[in-house]
Amino acid sequence: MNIFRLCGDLSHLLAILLLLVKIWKTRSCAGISGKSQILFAIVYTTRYLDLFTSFVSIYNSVMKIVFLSASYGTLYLMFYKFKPTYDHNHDSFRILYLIVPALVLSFVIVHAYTLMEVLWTYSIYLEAVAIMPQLFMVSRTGEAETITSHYLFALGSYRALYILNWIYRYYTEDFLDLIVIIAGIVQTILYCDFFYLYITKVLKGKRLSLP
Amino acid sequence: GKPKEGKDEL
Repeated sequence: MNIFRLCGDLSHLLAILLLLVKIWKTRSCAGISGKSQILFAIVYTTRYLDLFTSFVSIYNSVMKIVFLSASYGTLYLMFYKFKPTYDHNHDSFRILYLIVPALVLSFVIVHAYTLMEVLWTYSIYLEAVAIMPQLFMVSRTGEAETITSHYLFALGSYRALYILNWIYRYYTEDFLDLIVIIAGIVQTILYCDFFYLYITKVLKGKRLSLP
Repeated sequence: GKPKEGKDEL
């Protein structure tokens, strides 16, 4: 554990809880992509199956359980409790275009051919692109609520902080996992356009709207 | 790099 990893995890946690609290408080999931949330639920489920097979630390296990519960809680709010507020007309990204290639890739580029390893790799590839339906939705509606922008910023920062963590770990522990590093870089790049808008608009108190 | 047995990241 290092400071970059810890800040990354906290940023990730903040993002997930921010989204959950926003939906709960406003009793609405307008502007949120249910498809991205489905993808994140698949990501956490396939990655954290190791809760049953390997123990790292109390911290890791608790975080995994929180991520899983918050993710399924978000799906429950979006597709059941506040379903009428779900803006499905604008959530039109075809997620099979992400689910299938990520699955194929996880069989092609993987460290070892075991069920857990392939599922873990799949979760890494899918996470890299899971935000695309949400970014697509923002581009279709041309705007995002401020809380949604904070959510996206925290979620994007998490992987960027993990990149610093991997650099740090490479020098201090000789740790190098190219699958997760390259996927993490792709994931962070997807947010770059959004980061720019966030810094130039939202941080100056303006609403995020596209020209 | 080290082989990464037991993934310790989230």
